[in-house]
Amino acid sequence: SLKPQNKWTKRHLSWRVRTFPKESALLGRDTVRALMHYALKVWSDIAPLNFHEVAGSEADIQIDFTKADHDDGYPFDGPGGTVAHAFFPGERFTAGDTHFDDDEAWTFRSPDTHGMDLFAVAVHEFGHAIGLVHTSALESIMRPYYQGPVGDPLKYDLPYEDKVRVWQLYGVRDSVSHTQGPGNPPDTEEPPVLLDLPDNRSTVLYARDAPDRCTSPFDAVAQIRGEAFFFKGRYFWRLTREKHLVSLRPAQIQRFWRGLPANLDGLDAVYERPGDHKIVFFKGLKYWVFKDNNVEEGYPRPISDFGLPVEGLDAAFVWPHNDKTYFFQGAHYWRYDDHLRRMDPGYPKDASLWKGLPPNLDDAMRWSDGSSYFFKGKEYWRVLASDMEVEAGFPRLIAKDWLHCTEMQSDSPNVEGKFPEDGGRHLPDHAENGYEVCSCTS
Amino acid sequence: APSLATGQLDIGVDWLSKFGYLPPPDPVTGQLQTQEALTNAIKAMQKFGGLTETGVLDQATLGLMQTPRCSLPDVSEPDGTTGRSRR
Repeated sequence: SLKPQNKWTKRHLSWRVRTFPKESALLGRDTVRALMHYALKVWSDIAPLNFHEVAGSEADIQIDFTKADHDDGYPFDGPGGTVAHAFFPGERFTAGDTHFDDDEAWTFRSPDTHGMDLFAVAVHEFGHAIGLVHTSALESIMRPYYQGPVGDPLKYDLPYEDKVRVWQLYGVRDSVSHTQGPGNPPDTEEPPVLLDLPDNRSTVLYARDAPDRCTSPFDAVAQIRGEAFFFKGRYFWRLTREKHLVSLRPAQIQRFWRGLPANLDGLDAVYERPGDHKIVFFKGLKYWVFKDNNVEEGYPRPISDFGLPVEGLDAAFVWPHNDKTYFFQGAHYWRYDDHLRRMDPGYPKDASLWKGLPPNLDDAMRWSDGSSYFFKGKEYWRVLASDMEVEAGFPRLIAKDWLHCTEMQSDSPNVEGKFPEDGGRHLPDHAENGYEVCSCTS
Repeated sequence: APSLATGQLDIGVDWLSKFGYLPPPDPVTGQLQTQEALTNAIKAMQKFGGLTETGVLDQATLGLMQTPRCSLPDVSEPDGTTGRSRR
């Protein structure tokens, strides 16, 4: 059979749907993008490859719906016949590009007779785009002939034969156990909502496990590009420079910061590095460096790069008054020079030198007022400018000063016990025909 | 072989050439494929497609040739040919 051309040396690949089916009444743009996302995810679930959608013409994998001769030496031929193709990995500009014949009746979740299942063909073509060739194995998705729909994209399980071939090319993704074989249940991460990607995104389902910003302590806090980010579990809240919440609903870390492991359940510390303004994320004994919201190649790396202790990290922030990076862990702190990329001599020192701060911080950050803020549990402390002593009047409540929570407000869905004056019972329901009545107290 | 319309044969040869089972006819000499090369190409395609290797363009083979499929070739260098550029 065809010998594999090449494989990708990089692990983070960008993709973009450049042109969409012209006549497909069934497949709107968002559905086509969602199908491409899931078709790529079939491969990234088991191989150490990460795909992220981008705008603009720089995508590694440009996806087009085109017809007849489109100048790449592989003319399409109207309905039937050849339906799609993709270019193998390599250095050429077209490497990874994938073309679908726009004369086909592309369908999704339709019976076999209604047309060509776009998800099934996309999985096949993206197999080529990462380096797999055609095979004669009857049950393989890489057979050259269209074999009909392969079922629900959210439940599709790659044939074991194809998993083995991609593992031979790239190795196993570290989140996949070697014992995984046919019939094992897929991982439990909640996939993005398919078909629920309408134009107004606000209808995306609110994940049940999202934390409550008014009652939760935070894993990590950072000032990034002048804005404040509060990280909790798999989510984060973002505040503008004027300390306005961008949204009451948290966003998923995974969807914004591309390249963090899929099974990441929380962070230890985050800071924006002085000089190159890259963002550094810490979790356990590893750290990742991000340029904007894409992880750099070669990460994660061990935190021993910084000369830090092996136990991990509580807090990291850059002190505005000397542009040095301070790391806290337990009752100690370190001072690191991010310009020279080395730890300053004489550290660690006792954290009690920072008078008034508690040990075992959750995190710390600089802020645009030139002060440094330290967070632990539901409270925060402020240290002015070049002081090393907490300002009078602290600690204060994070929820109240930063996250726009009033005493009585809570975002948690169950409000029992939230109204002590009525002993925890709901206030009488004044609504007719069952609609809730709500009032805005501020 | 059952009698094939010339058109069908042409379609078959084109198909085999397009997907790598037969070298394209040499544009300079106009040399066509030999019967033996054609038979071997058909057998290779039948084997790859999971059909019985008859070496002739029977109904099952023609049917598979009409099945929608990926544009990429199945074979990079048919037996006995060299120097075909890879994509």
